[in-house]
Amino acid sequence: FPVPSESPEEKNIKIVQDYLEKFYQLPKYRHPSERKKSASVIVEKLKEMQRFFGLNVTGKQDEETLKTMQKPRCGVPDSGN
Amino acid sequence: FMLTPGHPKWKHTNLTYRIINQTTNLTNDVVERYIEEAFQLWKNASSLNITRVLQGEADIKIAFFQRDHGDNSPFDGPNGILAHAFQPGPGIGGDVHFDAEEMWTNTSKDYNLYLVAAHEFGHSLGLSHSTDPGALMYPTYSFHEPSTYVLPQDDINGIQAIYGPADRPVQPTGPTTPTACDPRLTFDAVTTLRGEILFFKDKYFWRKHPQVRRVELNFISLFWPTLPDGIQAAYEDFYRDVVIVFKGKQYWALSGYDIQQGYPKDILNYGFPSSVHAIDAAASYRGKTYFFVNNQFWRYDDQRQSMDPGYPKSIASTFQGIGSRVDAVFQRDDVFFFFSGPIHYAFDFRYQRITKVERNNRWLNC
Repeated sequence: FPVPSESPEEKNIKIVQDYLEKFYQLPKYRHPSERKKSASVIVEKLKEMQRFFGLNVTGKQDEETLKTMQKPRCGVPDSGN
Repeated sequence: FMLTPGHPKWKHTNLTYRIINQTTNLTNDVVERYIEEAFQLWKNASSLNITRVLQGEADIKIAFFQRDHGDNSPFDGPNGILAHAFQPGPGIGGDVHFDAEEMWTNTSKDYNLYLVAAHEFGHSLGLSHSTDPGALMYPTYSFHEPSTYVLPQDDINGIQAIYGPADRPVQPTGPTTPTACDPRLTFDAVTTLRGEILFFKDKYFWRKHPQVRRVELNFISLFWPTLPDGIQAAYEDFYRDVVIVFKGKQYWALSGYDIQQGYPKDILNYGFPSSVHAIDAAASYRGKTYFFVNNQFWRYDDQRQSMDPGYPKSIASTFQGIGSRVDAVFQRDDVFFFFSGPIHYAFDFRYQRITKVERNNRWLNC
C-alpha cells in the first residue's frame, strides 16, 4: 500500500517538535506515549519561542508561528547553551 | 541582546582566526574579504584585535561542512539552518561552521555570506541571540547591503557588555530598531498596498494586514534588497497596481516584491520644478495624485500624466486644519490620513474637514 502521506496537521506537528527540540531544549520523545505526557511541555516551549519572536503568545501552532519556524536561521539555540 | 549563559568570554583580546576550507560558490578572495570585514564590524565596536593565521591552531576556526560533521549538530541541507558557532573556549570553542549545501553569495540573493559570518562571529565572541528584530544577533536571516551595513546599537551594547568599550576616543554608535509603542513615533512614509498598509521608518516598515491583529516589523531590504533606507514618500497607484516610493529626487515602482525595470527615475518626470529636491508625502485619489512638499501640494492627473494647472497650492488652503508640513499621507475610503510628528489627522475629503486626530502608533495596535 502506498505510504499514507503525512497530513498537514502531522507535518506541522513535526515542524514544531523539530524546531523546539533544536532551539528551545524540548526533550526528544521517542515513544508516542511520552509525547502525550509532554503536551504541556511543548505548549510551554512554544510560548517561550513565541515570546522570543514577539508573536502572540498562544501556545498554539498558529500560522505566524509556523511561518517564523520556517525562516532560514542560525543553528545556535535561542535559549540555554 | 543576550550573553551566552555562563558569560563565556575570551580571556585574551588578541584573537586569531583561520579559514580551514572554502565554499565552492564563491572565490577564495571573496570569502576571505567577507570574513575579514565581518570581523571588522566587531573589532570596530570593541577592544578586540582579531587577526588571521594561515596554519596551525587558532582561537576561531572557520569551515564549511555538510550534514553530520562530528559536532553533534548536523546541518540540514539547503535553507533551514545556515550555520552555527560555538561559544568562546578551547578546542571547538569559538569555531564557526557554515552549511556547505547553502548557496553562499556576495549579492542580495540568498544567502549573503558576509551577514551570516558576522552573526556567527557574535556567538564566537560570547553573544547569544537577541530578541531585537533589527539586531545582527537576531536568529533569522535578513539581507542587508554589506557595503553600507552598520552594526546595530543592540549588538554594540552586547559586545561592550562582555569586553568593555572600544579603545577609541569616540564610542561607535549604530541604528536602533524603532519600537511600535513609542508615543513619539513618527513615520517617514505610509501607503496602502492591495488592502494592507505599509508604514515606513528608517530601514524598516510595519506591515498592517486588515485581517491580522499583529503588525509585522520587517526590513525594507528583506522585501526590496536594492531599495535605499529612509524612504520619504509612497503612494499606491491603484490602476497600475504598483506602489511608487520616493527618496530625494528619485522614485521607484514596486510590483509586489519586484522593483520594476528602468527605475529609479527622476521626479522631474512628474513635472516638478527643478527647485523641488524631495517629496514629503504622496497619496492617490480618484485618478489624481497629491504630492506634498513643505507647506504646499501639487495635483497630478494620472490619465493625462501631467500636473494640473494652478498648482502648487498651500496645504492649509485646501486641507483646513492640516499644519504646515506633513511627514506622510495615505488615502482610504475618501479619507486622507495625514501624519505630522507623532500625531495623525483623518481629513474626510467629502466633507472637507478633519474628522479624527490620534497618535500614530494607534495604527500599530498601541
